[in-house]
Amino acid sequence: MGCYCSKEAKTPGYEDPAVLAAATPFTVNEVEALYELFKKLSSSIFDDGLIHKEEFQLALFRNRNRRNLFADRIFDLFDIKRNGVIEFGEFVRSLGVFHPNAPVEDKISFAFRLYDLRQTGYIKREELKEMVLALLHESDLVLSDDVIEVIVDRTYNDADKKGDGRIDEEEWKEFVLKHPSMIKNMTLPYLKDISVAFPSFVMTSEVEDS
Amino acid sequence: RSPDAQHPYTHINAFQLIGMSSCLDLSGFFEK
Repeated sequence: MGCYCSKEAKTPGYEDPAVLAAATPFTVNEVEALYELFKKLSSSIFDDGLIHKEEFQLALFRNRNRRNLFADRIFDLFDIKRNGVIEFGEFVRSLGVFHPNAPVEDKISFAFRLYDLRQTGYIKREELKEMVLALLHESDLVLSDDVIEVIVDRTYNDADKKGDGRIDEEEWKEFVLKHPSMIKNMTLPYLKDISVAFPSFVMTSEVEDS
Repeated sequence: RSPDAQHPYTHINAFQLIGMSSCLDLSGFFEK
């Protein structure tokens, strides 16, 4: 009655921390800590234990209505079941990819899916250009159309080793290994020790790691 | 060839440029 387990079992999408810890670089205690964070994010607008797109945008931008191509793609990748919301298990599993100890292959694959805007299994030239334009739109950097074309062409030709007008996952992996800084944003250093970096929401964690 | 081809930014890796997007930074999740 009212014990921790029975209470959490009623939350839709809740998964056993031990299962999530086994599937990610996080410890059980860290998964419990992430649940505290998840509860905060998932109740910021709708108190239903799920992260909606508006809540996702609110957390990232402090603005529920600020939409962005990259944020949309990250939301879509976190939403593994593709049902329009992020459940706790999806949140932890996806965040695990950003852990410093996550396999680099997982980071490379996640980044590929992130940039494969139309989920065709390839990164097309027009997708690369669309992302460059989105980046320029959000920054103060102003480049002429000609310069943008040269940047996109050079990068694309360098990555598309087969020269078939599309970057497949194999070419992508080879290109990233040549330029590892391309996936620098796939690692969040502070995920390595959540309990030190974020003691405020770890305080309520109820499971002790031995 | 266009003089823009000599622009210093033309040697930037487009994916590195994209990776600089603040919208790809998930730090916001962890801010109070």
